[in-house]
Amino acid sequence: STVVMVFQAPVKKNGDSLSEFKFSVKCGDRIRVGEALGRWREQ
Amino acid sequence: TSFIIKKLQGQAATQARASFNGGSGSSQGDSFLVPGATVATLLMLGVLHARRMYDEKKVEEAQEKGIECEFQPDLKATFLRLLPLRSISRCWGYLTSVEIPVRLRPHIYRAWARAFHSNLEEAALPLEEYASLREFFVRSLKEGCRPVDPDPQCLVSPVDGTILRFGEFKGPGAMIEQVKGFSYSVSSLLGASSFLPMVAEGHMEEDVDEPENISTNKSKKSWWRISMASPKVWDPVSSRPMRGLFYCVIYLKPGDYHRIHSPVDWNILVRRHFSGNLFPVNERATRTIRNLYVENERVVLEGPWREGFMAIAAIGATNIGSIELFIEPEFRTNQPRKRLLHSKTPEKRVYDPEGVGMKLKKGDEVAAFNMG
Repeated sequence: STVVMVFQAPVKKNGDSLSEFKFSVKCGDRIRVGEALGRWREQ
Repeated sequence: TSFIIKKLQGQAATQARASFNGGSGSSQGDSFLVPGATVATLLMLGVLHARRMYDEKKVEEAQEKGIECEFQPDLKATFLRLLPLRSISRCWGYLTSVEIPVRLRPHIYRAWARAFHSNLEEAALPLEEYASLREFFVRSLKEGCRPVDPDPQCLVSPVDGTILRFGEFKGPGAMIEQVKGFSYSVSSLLGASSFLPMVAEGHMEEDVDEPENISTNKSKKSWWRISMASPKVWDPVSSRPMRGLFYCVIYLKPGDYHRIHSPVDWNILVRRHFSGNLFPVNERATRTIRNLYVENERVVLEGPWREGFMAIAAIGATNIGSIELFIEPEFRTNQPRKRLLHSKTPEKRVYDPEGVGMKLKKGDEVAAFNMG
């Protein structure tokens, strides 16, 4: 079986805000429930 | 196969000697035919298995070299379309629901774990407690086996599995690559009535009110807008960052833990059920079956989270044709179809209270895949 997620997340906006979502996985990685798929930072 | 051939040749030699010494040639000859048919069948199965292993080895070597396998439909994929896969899946479900005698349970589940690399240490209950393979398959885990990442600015995996694809949709037309050389559209995966915001945007309310492919009746827009009216969304100051649209495809192997958890704190407003086909979704199938994820039976959950739109599509397969929702216990998939030509339009449910839906915390159990 397969799960597909589609979601909105913050991206960089003309450089003035530093919030940007980045995946923290690679294709082929094994992942488990509760582990981070990606993070964003608001500074 | 070679051992069996030697054995049978020995047997045939003794029979030949016996017949030479006056045994009845005809019955001896017939008995030789039976082993011959067996050997031929074994040989054919052996050859097919060897060829399949060779194909898989080739794919693995290509992937190790970083060569992406291209989409190449083949005869087997066409043949699969002719099979009653949903009925086969339901038969598999009946089979795996058969109650297993208590003393056999540990042995059968250990054999399953060895074959599919499951981790039995994590099972919440002792193996004797699972009455059938189907019950064992949808087992929950011991407390603390899956700690949720505490970072408030992270999105966690809803399932155990292997990351197949992920990325950001840029520009018009949100397409996800099924495999190199073949892509499918997200709106056909989630459904035409999805609230999928089609482009990255500065403000949620701009897009939420006017999603491209949604029937623009006021009531629908109003409650979606209300449900999105979290302070974050209505923040008039445009200091909020823009939002991109991302996707991630995760494949679950038969031995993986098959419950689905919530990836963030969100509200599930709507559930859509597409009762499609039940093709296998293994690596080979993704390379040879067109529109695999869009044709297979699937359940889509949709709703808002603090950073915008969220949707999860749980897609079934031949061996795992059932998707159970803990938030809607009476819901069933992979049911016999009343009509031959099944409608492509999904069966939909809006969760109460309308516009607010089901509230879930990050890590909460949402659904589970099951066999049959």
